[in-house]
Amino acid sequence: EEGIYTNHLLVQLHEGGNEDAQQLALEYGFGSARQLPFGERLFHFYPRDTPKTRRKRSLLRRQHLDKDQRVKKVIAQEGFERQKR
Amino acid sequence: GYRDINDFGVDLNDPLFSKQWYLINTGQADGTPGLDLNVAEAWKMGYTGKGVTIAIMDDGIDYLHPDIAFNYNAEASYDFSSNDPYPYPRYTDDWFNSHGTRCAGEVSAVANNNICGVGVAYNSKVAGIRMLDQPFMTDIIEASSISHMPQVIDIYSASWGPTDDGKTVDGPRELTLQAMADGVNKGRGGKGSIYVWASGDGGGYDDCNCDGYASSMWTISINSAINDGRTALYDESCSSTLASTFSNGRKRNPEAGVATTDLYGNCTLRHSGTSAAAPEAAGVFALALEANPNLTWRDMQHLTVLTSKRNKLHDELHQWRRNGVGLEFNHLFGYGVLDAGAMVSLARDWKTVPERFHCVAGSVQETHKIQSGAKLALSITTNACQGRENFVRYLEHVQAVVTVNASRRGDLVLNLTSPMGTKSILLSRRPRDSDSTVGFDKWPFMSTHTWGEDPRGTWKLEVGFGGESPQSGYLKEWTLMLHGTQSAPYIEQVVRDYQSKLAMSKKEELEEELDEAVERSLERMMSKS
Repeated sequence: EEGIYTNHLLVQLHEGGNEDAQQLALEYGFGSARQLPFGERLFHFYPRDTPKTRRKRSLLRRQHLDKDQRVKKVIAQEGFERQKR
Repeated sequence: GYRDINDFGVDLNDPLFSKQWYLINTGQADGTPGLDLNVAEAWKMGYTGKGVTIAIMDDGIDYLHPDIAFNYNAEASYDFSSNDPYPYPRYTDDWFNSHGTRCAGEVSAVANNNICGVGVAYNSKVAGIRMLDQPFMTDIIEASSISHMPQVIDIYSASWGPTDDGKTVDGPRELTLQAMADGVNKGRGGKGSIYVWASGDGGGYDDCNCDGYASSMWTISINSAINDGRTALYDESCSSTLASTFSNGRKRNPEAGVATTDLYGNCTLRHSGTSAAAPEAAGVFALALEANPNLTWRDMQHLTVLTSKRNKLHDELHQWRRNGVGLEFNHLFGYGVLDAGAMVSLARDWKTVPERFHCVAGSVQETHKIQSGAKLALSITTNACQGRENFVRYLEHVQAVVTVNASRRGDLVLNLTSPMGTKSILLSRRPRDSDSTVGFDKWPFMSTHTWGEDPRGTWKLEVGFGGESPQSGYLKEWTLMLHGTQSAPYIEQVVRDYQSKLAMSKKEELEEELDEAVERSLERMMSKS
C-alpha cells in the first residue's frame, strides 16, 4: 500500500530553461534533467546511474535542492509496478 | 465474404508472410480460413499506412533491424528510461527486452524485402518510446511518453499496464491523466491522439475494468483471439473492451503464433501474450488514418464499433448479444474483430461525428449494505440532461463511478442494465483479490456495450457477491455518467454497403428522429388546443 520512492524528481523552477535545469541537476548530484512538454517550467531530474544510491544521501540531496532559491517545487516520484503483456 | 488469397494478387516475398495468419488466414496452422484482419482488401485499395506514425511505448525498438530500419521515425523517438534519444533495447535484469521490437514489426515491418514478415501498415513509420526499463514506473515517465510529440505521432500503442495478478486495481496518475486529456484534445492538431491498449493478461482471474488505462474512454482497449477464433487463455474480459485482434494462443502448433521481427535482426513466430493485439490494432487504425487523415479520436472509435465483425470468434463463456440499437457485442471481444477493408472503405467517406456532451445522470449517495445471497439493486431514472445544453441523446461511453468496500473485494460482482435493456458486466468475480480494506474508491467502471442507445429512462445497478463463502460490504456511492452526442452521429454518413452495421444504425436513427419529430409536433398541437 505505501508508495515506493524512486530517485526521480519532478522539479519546477521559478525561471530559466533546460540549461539552467541541467546545471542545477549536476550541482546537486543528479545525472541529467529534461524539460517536460506540459506544465510551466517542469523538469524531470534523473538520478545518476549509480546502482544503488543510498537512501539517506538522496533524501538529503532532495532537501537541499528544495531549499535552492531557483527552485519553486520538488516532488519525489513514487514508483509503481507496470507489467508487459 | 472472404475470398482466396490469390484473388487479391498479394504476392510478397517476405519469408514469414505466409505464416502471418492474422493478416491473411487461409487456414494455415489449423486456423479458421477468413478469420483475420482483412488487411489485403485495404492494401488492394492502396492503403498501407503512408504518412502515419505509430509510437510503440515499451522497452525500446531494435531500430537497426533490417525489417524496421527503413520505417523507423528517429525524430519522433525517445528513451525516457535513460533520458536520451536512442530507445534501443538494453539488457535489464530480467533480460526480457524484445517486447517493443516484436510490437514494432507487427505494425511497420517493411514489405517485399525478403526479411521476416510484413507489418499491418507496412508503409507507416514507427517510433520507439522506451519507458518500461527502469526499476519502477513513475507518473512523470508515463506522462512524458503519452504526451511525446503529439503533433508528429498519430497513434500510441501500449502493451503493458498494472500487474495482471487479479488483485491489483490501478491506473494512470495525475500527470498521466492530464497528458491523456491533452492528447485527445490537442494531439494531431486537435483531432486527438489515438491511444490503443492491450486489455490484459490476467485471464479468468482478472477484469480489465480494474485497469484504469484499458477502461479509460480515451483509449481503445483491444482484446485478442487465437487463429481458430477462441480466446487466448490469458485474455481478460471487461465491458470497456471495444474490439479484438489476434495473438498467439494455446495451440501446440508453433506456427499458430504471431510472426514478427525480433531483437538483433532476428525473426520470431512467437510474440507472446495479448501484447500483439495492440500493435495490430494500431496498424489497422493507421490504414484508416491514411484513408482519411481528418478522423478524430472519437471517429476512430465509431468506425471500430461499426466495422468490427463477429466473424468466427468463439467465446465459451459469454454469449454474443445485441444492444438496444441492434449492435452485436460480446463481453470478451467487444464489437468483434477489426476489419481493415471495411474500416478504410468507411473512413474514406466518413463525416466527423457531432460534438460530445457529458451528463451526470444521477447519483446515489446513501450507504447500502451488501450481503451474500442477496443482490443489492439500485436504480437511477434520468432524462439524460434533456432540456439543458449537455443533453446526451446518443450514447458513446457510460461510466458508473462507484465507491464500495467488502470483506473480500474479489467476490464483488457489478452489473449495469440500461433503459433499453442491455445488461453489462461492470465487474466480474476476481477470485485472487482478497482485499478487505481498500475496496473501490470513486472507481469509474466503464461500458461500451450501450453504444448508440437512448440513455433516457431507468438504469439499474446490481451489486452482489460471486464466491462461495459468505461476505458483506457497503456501497457508499454510485454516480452515473453519460457521454455521447445530441444529434444522430450516423444520419449524415454515406452508406455503400446496405448489409452493414452503418446501414442498420442509420435506418434506426432516421426512424427514431422521425418518431421524435412527430411526437414533438403532436405535443405542440396539444398545447395549442
